[in-house]
Amino acid sequence: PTPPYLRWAESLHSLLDDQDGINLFRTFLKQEECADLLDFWFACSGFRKLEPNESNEEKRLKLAKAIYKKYILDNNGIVSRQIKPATKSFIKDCVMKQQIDPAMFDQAQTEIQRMMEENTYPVFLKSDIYLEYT
Amino acid sequence: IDSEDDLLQECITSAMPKKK
Repeated sequence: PTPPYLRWAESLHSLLDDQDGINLFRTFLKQEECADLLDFWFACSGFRKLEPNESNEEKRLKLAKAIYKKYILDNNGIVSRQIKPATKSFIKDCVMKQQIDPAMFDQAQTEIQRMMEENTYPVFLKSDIYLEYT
Repeated sequence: IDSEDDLLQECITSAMPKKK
């Protein structure tokens, strides 16, 4: 069978589908001071998984606000800088009007994912941290 | 009551794959 670390090199998704892969990628991103990119990506996935119903309405609103505040509000943050202005104002509108939709972070997540696929992920595969691991 | 950070951390963890 293919060792996990070789599968990590196939695609970003195969890396993010493995706990050890995530940990190593996160260590690398932390060194580059951009671990927020990965945390935001997972936060978006986790948010989408929360089903809208009466019992968790308050939690979803609180969480949407927390994600917005931590990653999007500060225009100098690593995540915020990679998200298009239109996408940011869409999310801001959703939060302000309390229109909390499971898909409200999807576009932002796609933009961050594309950035990782084109930039941090290929750099990671050439990094000492990955090569030493293999 | 969960603090915002706890809520966020719980959300991030919930999206990660479980250990195989």
